[in-house]
Amino acid sequence: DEKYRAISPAEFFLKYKEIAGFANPARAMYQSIRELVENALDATDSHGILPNIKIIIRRADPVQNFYRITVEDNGIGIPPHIVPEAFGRVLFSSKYILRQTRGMFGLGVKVAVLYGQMTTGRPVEIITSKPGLKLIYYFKLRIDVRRNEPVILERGSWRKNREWHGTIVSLTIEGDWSRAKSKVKEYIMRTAVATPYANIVLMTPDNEIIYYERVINKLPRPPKEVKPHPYGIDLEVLKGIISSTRYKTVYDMLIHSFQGIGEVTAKKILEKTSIDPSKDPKKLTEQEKLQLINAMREYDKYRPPKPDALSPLTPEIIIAGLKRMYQPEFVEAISRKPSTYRGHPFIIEVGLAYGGKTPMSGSDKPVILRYANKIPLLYDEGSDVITMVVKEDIRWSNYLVELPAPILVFVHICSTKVPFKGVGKESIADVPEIRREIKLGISEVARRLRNYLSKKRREEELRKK
Amino acid sequence: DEKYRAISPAEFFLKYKEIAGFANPARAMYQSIRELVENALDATDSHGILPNIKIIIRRADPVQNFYRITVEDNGIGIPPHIVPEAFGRVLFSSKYILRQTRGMFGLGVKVAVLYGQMTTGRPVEIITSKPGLKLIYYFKLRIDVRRNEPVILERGSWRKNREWHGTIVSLTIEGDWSRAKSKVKEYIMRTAVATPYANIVLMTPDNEIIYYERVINKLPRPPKEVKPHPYGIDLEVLKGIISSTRYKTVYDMLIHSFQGIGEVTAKKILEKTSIDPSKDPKKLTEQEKLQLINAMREYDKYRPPKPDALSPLTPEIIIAGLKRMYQPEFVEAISRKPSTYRGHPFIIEVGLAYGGKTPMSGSDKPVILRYANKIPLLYDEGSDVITMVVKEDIRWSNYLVELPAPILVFVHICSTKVPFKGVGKESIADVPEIRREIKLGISEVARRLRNYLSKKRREEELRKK
Ligand SMILES: Nc1ncnc2c1ncn2[C@@H]1O[C@H](COP(=O)(O)OP(=O)(O)OP(=O)(O)O)[C@@H](O)[C@H]1O
Ligand SMILES: Nc1ncnc2c1ncn2[C@@H]1O[C@H](COP(=O)(O)OP(=O)(O)OP(=O)(O)O)[C@@H](O)[C@H]1O
Ligand SMILES: [Mg+2]
Ligand SMILES: [Mg+2]
Repeated sequence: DEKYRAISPAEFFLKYKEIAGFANPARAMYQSIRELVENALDATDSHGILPNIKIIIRRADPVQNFYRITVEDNGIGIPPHIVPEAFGRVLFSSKYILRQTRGMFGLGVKVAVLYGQMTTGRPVEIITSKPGLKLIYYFKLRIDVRRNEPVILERGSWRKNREWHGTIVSLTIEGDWSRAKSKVKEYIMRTAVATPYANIVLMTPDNEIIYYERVINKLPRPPKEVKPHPYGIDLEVLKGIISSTRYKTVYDMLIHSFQGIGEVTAKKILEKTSIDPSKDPKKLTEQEKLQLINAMREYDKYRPPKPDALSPLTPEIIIAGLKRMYQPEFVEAISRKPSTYRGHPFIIEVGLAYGGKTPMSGSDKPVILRYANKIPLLYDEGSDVITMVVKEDIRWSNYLVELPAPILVFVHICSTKVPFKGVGKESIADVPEIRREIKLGISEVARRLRNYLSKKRREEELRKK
Repeated sequence: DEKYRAISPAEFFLKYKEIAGFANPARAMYQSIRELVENALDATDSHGILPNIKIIIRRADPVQNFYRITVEDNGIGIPPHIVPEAFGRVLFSSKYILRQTRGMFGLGVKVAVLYGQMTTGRPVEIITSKPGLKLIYYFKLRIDVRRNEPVILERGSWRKNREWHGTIVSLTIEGDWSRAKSKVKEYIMRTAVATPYANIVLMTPDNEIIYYERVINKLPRPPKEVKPHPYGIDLEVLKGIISSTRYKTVYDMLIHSFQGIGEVTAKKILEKTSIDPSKDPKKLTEQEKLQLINAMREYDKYRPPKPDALSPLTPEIIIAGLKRMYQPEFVEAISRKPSTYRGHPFIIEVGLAYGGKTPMSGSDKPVILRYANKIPLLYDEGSDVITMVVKEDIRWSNYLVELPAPILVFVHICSTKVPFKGVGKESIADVPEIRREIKLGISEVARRLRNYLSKKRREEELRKK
């Protein structure tokens, strides 16, 4: 007899944690650190705060490979009534909205907590306080896996004696520092390249202290939540809007629930359907909803999606980051204009460093630093759209680059929905609109490199005479 | 103010459906078909039934790209009280147990239902009956996304007038047949290669009928559910066993909840801890549970995991499938002995076809047919462990193979947990134990090919004299 059964999202992601990046102790150590760091940076730079991030990794047991990982930030903190679910309920997030952030799934820290619980039995500890609050809050929690709920083991609060805001998260997991360390250090280093406006301190179990100091006081503009664009419409999105709408007519609901639909557009869309514009949206039939979806999709004169939800780094910040890390002979960066794919706006930014301390490339392609919503991507390089463009769509010799060479390409895609291939956020799918924009962006900076190299070559030839 | 929110697993997989393989209409069409076919085959060959599978794809609208996909099987059917959740609740499955099946996540058909609902608004329809029952049951359902629950729109039953058992599932989705058809046909063809014991009929929207007739009446042995092996133990697995155990002593619980632990082994494990063997397992402290985990992991004299949970195809069936499809000049297949990775047993099977109607390879590697738990994998070939072995770990010229050549390698990994890289089941992670076994398996059949080719070469030289 078949054993039919439902499981909770916590059971699912614990059972299949390798899909979320927790494949073995070394990889789990890497993933745990990055999930905490990405949350810490989201809590700061998405809110106009210059980040101060501290990452402390210590052995937690003399015999077993247990490590205590602590990440501290000066971000917006978490309200105390939210903390248990934020850390103890899989599929809970503040990032399910249309705004560019590193986080998107509502999984990251929870899978790390589950991994710690499964390998060491130890709970997660959180200290947090929002700006302006009088109290600092403390929680010790674990996850009830079957119910997908937090279990509060301890809680407390105390008065602040100085102005402090931010969050400190501490987990204890089974790891493998000797295997993980080069990737962890590479991840933190690449994070520093993209966030030269952050102070980042890494303290390792080998008692090493690595400090990336802030070199620029400028932040990327914080992303702003936007309403959905009609290009991204489908029946379930529409049903969601209808069920939560306060508007009494379809006409008003269209104008106020979407960006890019004004009074004229709303009229034109509704003219293509048999729907009375003054009809109560909650009374629309299935047939009418489908008509409305089709009319919205076929209309082609919308204003393009607003880029307000995006938060590009900007060429100035990319150049500052590349200069500090590689002291290159030549450095350039560009930020493409916003584009869209399937209703989601995106911006491609490209940086290029050449010479100086830039690492030597392979014989087939430059060193590639891939970023998505400011997150460095280190694994699954081969199947990433950025790699495909750099290897297949750009002929580097056309730009006077003879590989191997000390050349590095920094490619950043920012979007309200980065098309990651998996929940472990390592690799970006080959979406045609994105591929085209990356190619145009890289060609642009490569042309500037070519100008520099040809000028340098002429000067050398003059000198020889 | 941050918008903190929980979402259901249905909302999650609808929002991020590309991660489950539903990236665009063509790919969604492919994925919907394969999810239904994999369920149909699981319902037959895992239960000792020679499969008869019918796949019907029809246009469902004269204007819009809507397609009705229907898959019928002669399998074990579904009890009527189970149908709504099986098709209407994400993370519901009969395959969360330790037994090799194609299904494993409890997602497949539900994401297809959600995709149909989102693109066409139409519900899923199911007709089903178990062997020996008097009634056939009908359901028309959709999914309440926010609650992750089925909504039954219609239900009915009628008396059988002849013995029939099995399931018919019908979905209507937005698709793109012109873009999807070559991949869909390739998938069905490769399924037929691995299941020469199945009758498979494919009826396409172009009114084509493709029929792969059964050519062998032998089935792989059905997999049997097994108890967990101690190698796979961790704190959460142990807690699950403790909470559901009926045994009153830790000693009895160990012997009866795990395979490979007899009375002697249970004693030896407990001697390494401070736990009284007669203690009630539900009274174990956190410290004692950790001691027990460590003692179980450190013990190294277990019987290896039983392969009863596995269901290899066998060389006879692989050869029958390759012969029918490629009529090769040379064909060989082997089934390696069971091995394990992280507590999960696995078996590698390899087939090789050469000449006849075998397709021509590329210049860098033979044609590769990848399979995991009998499922053909068509996408993400580059990042799959099988591809890595075929390209990087085997020197084909050592086996007298000069690429390009009419040579095809069939590689099948069966396991109670195939290490897929994502829930879309396209690519297998590079696990060292698995990589090694694949290499040994391919080398073995390649040696037999070399014997054949060298013998053939000598005969040709003799003939020339
Ligand atoms: N350091 C932090 N400061 C402020 N809020 C935080 C912090 N860490 C976590 N949170 C809150 O907890 C929520 C859950 O975090 P979690 O990492 O699980 O998901 P996410 O970041 O939203 O998405 P993802 O799974 O993509 O990481 C976040 O959305 C955020 O609201
Ligand atoms: N054709 C069928 N015959 C019998 N049972 C079926 C059939 N289709 C679905 N089921 C039942 O419904 C359950 C859910 O199917 P679903 O495809 O969602 O998940 P799964 O097959 O268990 O896992 P996966 O997500 O990996 O496909 C199955 O576990 C099985 O019990
Ligand atoms: Mg996060
Ligand atoms: Mg399935």
